[in-house]
Amino acid sequence: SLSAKLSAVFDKLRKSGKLTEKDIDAALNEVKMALLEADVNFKVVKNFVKNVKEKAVGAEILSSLTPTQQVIKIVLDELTSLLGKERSKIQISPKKPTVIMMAGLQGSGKTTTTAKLGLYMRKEEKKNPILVACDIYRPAAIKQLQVLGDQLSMKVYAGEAGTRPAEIARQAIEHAREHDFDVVILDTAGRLHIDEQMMGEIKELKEVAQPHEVLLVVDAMTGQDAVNMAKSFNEMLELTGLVLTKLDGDARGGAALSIREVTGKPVKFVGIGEKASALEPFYPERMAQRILG
Amino acid sequence: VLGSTKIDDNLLDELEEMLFEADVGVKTTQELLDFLHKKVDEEEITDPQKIYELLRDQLKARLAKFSSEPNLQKDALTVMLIIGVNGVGKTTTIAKLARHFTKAGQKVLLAAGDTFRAAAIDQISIWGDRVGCEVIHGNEGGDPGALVFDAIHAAKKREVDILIVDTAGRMHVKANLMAELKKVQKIAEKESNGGPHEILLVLDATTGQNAVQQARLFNEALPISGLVVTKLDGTAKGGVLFAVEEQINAPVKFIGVGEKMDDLMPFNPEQFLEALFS
Ligand SMILES: Nc1nc2c(ncn2[C@@H]2O[C@H](COP(=O)(O)OP(=O)(O)OP(=O)(O)O)[C@@H](O)[C@H]2O)c(=O)[nH]1
Ligand SMILES: Nc1nc2c(ncn2[C@@H]2O[C@H](COP(=O)(O)OP(=O)(O)OP(=O)(O)O)[C@@H](O)[C@H]2O)c(=O)[nH]1
Ligand SMILES: [Mg+2]
Ligand SMILES: [Mg+2]
Repeated sequence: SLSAKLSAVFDKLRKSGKLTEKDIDAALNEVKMALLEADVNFKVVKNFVKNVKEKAVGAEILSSLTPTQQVIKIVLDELTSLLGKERSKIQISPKKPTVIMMAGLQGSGKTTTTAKLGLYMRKEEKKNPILVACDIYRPAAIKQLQVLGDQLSMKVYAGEAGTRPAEIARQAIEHAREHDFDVVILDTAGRLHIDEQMMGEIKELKEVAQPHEVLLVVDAMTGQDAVNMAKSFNEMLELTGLVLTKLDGDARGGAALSIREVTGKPVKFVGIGEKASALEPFYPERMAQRILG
Repeated sequence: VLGSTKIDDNLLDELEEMLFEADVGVKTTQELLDFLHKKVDEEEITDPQKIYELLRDQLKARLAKFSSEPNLQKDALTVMLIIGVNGVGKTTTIAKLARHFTKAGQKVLLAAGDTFRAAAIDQISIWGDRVGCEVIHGNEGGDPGALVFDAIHAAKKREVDILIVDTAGRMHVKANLMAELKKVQKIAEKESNGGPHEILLVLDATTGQNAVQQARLFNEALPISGLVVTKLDGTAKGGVLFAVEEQINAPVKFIGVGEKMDDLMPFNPEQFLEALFS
């Protein structure tokens, strides 16, 4: 564990009461390794360690903490503050309906999260959501959302065969207004950020649907590539938040820090399982602990 | 692509950065750089090109040394079990494998072994239709063990060459789900002659260091005979593969490079390394 490695580093600490630069460098090398093993982006790690070093050098060793605990505390505080000190909720539009658009790479958990978010908005925010099947490509994607909707007794809007995603969204929002649904959640097809045609399509979908929330759905096990794809999605769509999925696995989830650093957007929810109820708000301190290992 | 024209700390820093950003990981990257440092000192290397070559040779040596040919039975049913965590591309890979083997003249049958996830049976049935092979399926919520049993018997009855079994995505840390997978394997073993003849673990190229854990724990549960790395048409390099190979030494049999049924390629280490260095 990182604690054990840091303790080994500090066992050689002189009794000066202050952490010297040399002590800090050795400790921070362990922190750097821990963050890279947690999939935090290489450049983000370099920057992070530089900032932590400034805070740590010359730090008085608090009498109640060992140097190991002291360094870990500084690192955790810094990680937590980067991940977002306050909880960020779904922005409800004063003019109904609130439109939420999901986006992300193939297989990240968008369709499942669409259903989870619908349940959350109904149960916790007392809203009347409608789920919209805008993935017209993946075999049985529409059916998948319909089955999830049925399981929750939640309305799913699907377009006629051949209708383009932007048009499906437009129709769904109109339908929502007419039938008093106050939250519209748009599921979209998985796509590569380097696929110009598909990125163009989701940009057009956004322009038609005018979503109040654009959520990037990211798999917690995503590696270094997280920054490339998040940057592209953010530049194309101007994200309002992220959902980090599959946190019930044992991936450390460093991608969350990288993406937050590079886009500045908050993680709004985390997925912790396959059931519709497996969605939780994001707790930065918990995530910081998990990333640091 | 790499800027340094002489061997100095800059060049080794650049290589370190390239390896990290390709998801090669801390331990493997450190081993590679230690090796390169040692070689530069011992052999007094001055040509940066020599360093690239040394690195490439080291990486190539770490890729599995066995044949990456699929293990097909002569004149008997071949059973393939496709496993992996959620969303990595198992079902789509099965469609691609079915297409690959059908084009090669084999008679393929698919088994809708994911009886859990919403519309999983619908998804593989549509693929079976597109590829032109039958799909044995039960009801959603049914027992996957019973499904595999029925599929193998159907495969034998129809004198099919290859049966490819889909399974539900599952986290390697969930003991009950891994136990369910073991049960499916035991049934396949009992009902077919020495099967499953291929147990393919599907890994998503966008995955970071967690792929090592996935490989380790899936391999502890069942003997992985090969890997399929999907989504290599994206920008992720799949560099975690070296650490995975160190853990379980299973050859990469195929790679996924897109969402269509023809987007499957046999694994080519040279091409993989080329992409890593680009
Ligand atoms: N264990 C776990 N599985 C999840 C979670 N979220 C989604 N999944 C699973 O991940 C797989 C992929 O989920 P989907 O919702 O189909 O992903 P998607 O992003 O819509 O996929 P595409 O539409 O193909 O891009 C499914 O097996 C889901 O059940 C989670 O938080 N935990
Ligand atoms: N770009 C790209 N997408 C892929 C590739 N392989 C699969 N996909 C996509 O990834 C998504 C998930 O694929 P699935 O085949 O449903 O994955 P799975 O492992 O069966 O998912 P679960 O059964 O839910 O665990 C789909 O949108 C596929 O089209 C690939 O090689 N490249
Ligand atoms: Mg989907
Ligand atoms: Mg599947």
